[in-house]
Amino acid sequence: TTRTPLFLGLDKSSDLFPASDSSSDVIVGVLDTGVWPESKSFDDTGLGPVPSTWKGTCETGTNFTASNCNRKLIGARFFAKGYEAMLGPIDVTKESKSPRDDDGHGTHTASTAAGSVVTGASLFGYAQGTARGMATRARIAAYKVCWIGGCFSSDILAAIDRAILDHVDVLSMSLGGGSSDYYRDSVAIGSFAAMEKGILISCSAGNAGPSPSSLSNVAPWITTVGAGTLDRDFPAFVSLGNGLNFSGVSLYRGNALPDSPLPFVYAGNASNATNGNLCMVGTLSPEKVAGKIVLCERGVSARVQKGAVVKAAGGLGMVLANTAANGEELVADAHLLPATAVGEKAGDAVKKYLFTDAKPTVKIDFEGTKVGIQPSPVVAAFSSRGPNGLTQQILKPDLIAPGVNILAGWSRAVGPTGLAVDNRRVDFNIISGTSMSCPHVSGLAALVKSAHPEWSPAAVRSALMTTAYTAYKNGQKLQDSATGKPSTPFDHGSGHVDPVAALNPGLVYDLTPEDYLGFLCALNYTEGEIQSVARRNFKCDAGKAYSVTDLNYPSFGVVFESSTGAVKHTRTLTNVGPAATFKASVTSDSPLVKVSIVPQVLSFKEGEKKSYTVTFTSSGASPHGNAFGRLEWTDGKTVVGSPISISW
Amino acid sequence: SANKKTTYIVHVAKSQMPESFEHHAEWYASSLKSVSESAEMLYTYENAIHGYSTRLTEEEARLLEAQDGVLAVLPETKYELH
Repeated sequence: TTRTPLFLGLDKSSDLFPASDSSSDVIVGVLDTGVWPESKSFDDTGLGPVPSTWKGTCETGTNFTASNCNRKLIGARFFAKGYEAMLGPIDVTKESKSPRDDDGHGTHTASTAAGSVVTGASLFGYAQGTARGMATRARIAAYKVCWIGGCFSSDILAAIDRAILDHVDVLSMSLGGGSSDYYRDSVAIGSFAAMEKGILISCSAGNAGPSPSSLSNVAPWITTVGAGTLDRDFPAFVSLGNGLNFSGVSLYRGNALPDSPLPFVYAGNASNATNGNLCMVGTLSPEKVAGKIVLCERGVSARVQKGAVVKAAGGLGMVLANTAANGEELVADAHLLPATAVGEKAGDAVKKYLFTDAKPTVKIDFEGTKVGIQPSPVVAAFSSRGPNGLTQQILKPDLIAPGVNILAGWSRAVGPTGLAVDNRRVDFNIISGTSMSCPHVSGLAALVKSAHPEWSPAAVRSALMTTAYTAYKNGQKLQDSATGKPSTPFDHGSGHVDPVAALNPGLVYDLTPEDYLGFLCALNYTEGEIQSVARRNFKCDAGKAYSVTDLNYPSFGVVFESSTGAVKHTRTLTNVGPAATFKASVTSDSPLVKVSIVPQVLSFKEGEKKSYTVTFTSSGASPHGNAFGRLEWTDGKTVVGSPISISW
Repeated sequence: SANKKTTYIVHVAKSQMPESFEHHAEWYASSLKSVSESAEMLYTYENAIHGYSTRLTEEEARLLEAQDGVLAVLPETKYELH
């Protein structure tokens, strides 16, 4: 990626991260659509021999052999038995029955996590710069589990099974499905086994935001990653014939539009279909569209496909307007024709003009790449939101990372839009999603792991979470793109990742596999259900009072069963810094909840563990049903922060 | 539709393998054959779970789930890229 290293402070802090063996010994496994091995992001220049712990291999298949791997891309496997059993044999004229990535998504995520440094990267000149993954020296193992028809659980489980055996250190999974209970969710079950082997699992939170309770991958042993924006934009302005101007975004590069304004038409008035405004395939009337710029609205079909539909109907350009579902969030696309995306408010104003002017006209001006956009980060509207639909006491997402307009490596088997009609080929593409934020965290976790190889996956996650930030440098709270208002822990979890701070978190909330088994006992799982997850006999102690509030999680999901009462959460902090004394402080946005911490001061020797209890007392339910707060431990230098969500 | 097969993931309690079997793979195969003559294993899992995936009818899946040592027989799920 070309901007995120700077945005995350990695450019100034190269001295803080190990440059040699320990960082290059870390292996990031990526379960995705495979890999385009010829991408410069997988160049292995300067890397030493493959780590001796590595047990993986590069599998041979369609247009892919072991010689496609090197000291950067050290593993590449594919898993298609489940896919073929469901949908029939793979058509190798359409997709490679091999680790080769025909889609681009897997190359993008792998290169984001751990791609090598590539100078002069850009998409048609947009986002130009030096591209690199988060952990440039880490090794990559690609496990292809997603195909044209989707990603099937039997293949995903097979890939996790193999990745554990291969000895990856971090598993990155930018996929999800539904919200079934932990013991029925293959990603959750496979991740549990991986976690037991010391593998950190980073998963995307999902793109079902801003609807509440829209999260995927919420198991407490998974790091769940939401998405935020960067301080970069790709403006493309809309100038209407009535003199009004609106700001949009675009990654279009190609034949320019004439300097003079062009006729403008609302798609809904250029179609006989009831949903003509959506510019679905075959719905636009060429005679009403030809030679004009068309206003289409977001929804149902892919944004880039709407552009292709306008182009096929003879349109010269497109203005793509958000609806209430997307608000003001702008996602840039490499459209096949001159096009720009505008927010809901601008879209409404443009429509008003189109409905009232007899001969509407428009101009689109493409401005290229702009950096330094503030405020940033802003929580992406599409980023899935809490509360956790399975266990509300586990606050998810865990944190957010860059996931909007991210440039990273791409497959040359497909154009940047992914459309069949897109014959353009690029080495880098700019796309958005929690799929993009997840590998950022995977790579950053690899960096932390390389600096602290002895840390458990929970300790690494705790470091990333407790050092995440929730306010801009000017002190204002992080914003939510969906509302334009301050975001909450249901949107950003612990906050935006700060990898430099995560290297020295001071204290961590550690967890063992046994702790998670106690959590499953607290959920009243049957012995069989626990065994399905844990793969061994585990009997909950009938004499022990298990509680989900005692899971040593770095955040607090407080749930009051009635409007009044008290809820206790117990936590244990491990000092991973020098001896120090930490003091607790807490803030809450609800006067209805009192929070007390016992003890309020903890003095640690090096490596020492200390426990504390937080009691939340409610004197009445908030009219919103939720409230939020933050608990911090600080020794005056290091702040160990935990978000609090309170629900009635 | 009763004969329609779909993929299932079979979770097994490895510790409950009868002594008559030397290797769990033999046990899995025997157990599977007892409910379906034609079913074949897609994958055998060693690390992520204990068990295997296979194609079964709904009835076969129900019969398999009732067997000793079988913890769960879960239908294949489709996941999507984010």
